[in-house]
Amino acid sequence: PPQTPVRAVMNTIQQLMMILNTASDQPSENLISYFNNCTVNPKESILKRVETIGCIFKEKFAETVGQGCIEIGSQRYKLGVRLYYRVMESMLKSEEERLSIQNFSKLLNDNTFHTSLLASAVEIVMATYGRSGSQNNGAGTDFPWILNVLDLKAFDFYKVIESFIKAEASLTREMIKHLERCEHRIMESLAWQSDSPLFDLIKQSKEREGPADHPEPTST
Amino acid sequence: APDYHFGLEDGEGVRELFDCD
Repeated sequence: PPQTPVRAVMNTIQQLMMILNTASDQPSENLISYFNNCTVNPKESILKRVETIGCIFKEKFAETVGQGCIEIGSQRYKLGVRLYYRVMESMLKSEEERLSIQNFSKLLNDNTFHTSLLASAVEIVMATYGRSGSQNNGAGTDFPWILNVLDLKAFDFYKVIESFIKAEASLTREMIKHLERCEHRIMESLAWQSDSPLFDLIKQSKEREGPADHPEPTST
Repeated sequence: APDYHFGLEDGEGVRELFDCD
């Protein structure tokens, strides 16, 4: 749903906090049924990835913010995972309506999709709850820190931003603004770094276009 | 500040964006 003044006023940080504080740490039954509809059931790989990335995130968070903040990192990640499952379910519902299909095997078995979605959810939680208990040393985890920690290309993170905003109705205006700033930063610089997948895509689309039919005559 | 600009076209969603269509 597009951003509206009413939505902005209605949605407060407390609303999302309440939702996340009461949400489950595990995929919902709805989400499980989407997994079961897949040609290749992605459940085990999804749970394994959440666990693996969790270990990396908590370790890097403690390294960056301070060993005294290990518990905070763990809490941030836990809420991020809850948001990740919530948004995934919402995305699948709207994709199901849009495409009239129920088998999302290829998408739900795509590591980049899940890593991008999880990174967005954790980024929103950190931006909302604050990046550390104390105000001073949380800056080290500002965006794009999460991309380095999850070894995720900025361009791949960029792909989920709009769908994430569409799928999560309880995002506040500030949270949406935060994702938008991340988006701009990616478009303006991060997506153009040398190892970006963007260059291969440009090359592929050039090859698909083929040579120009009638190159313009060179002007004298 | 202006609202978020939704730029994806009708036929575009995460399935297409991640080449999973």
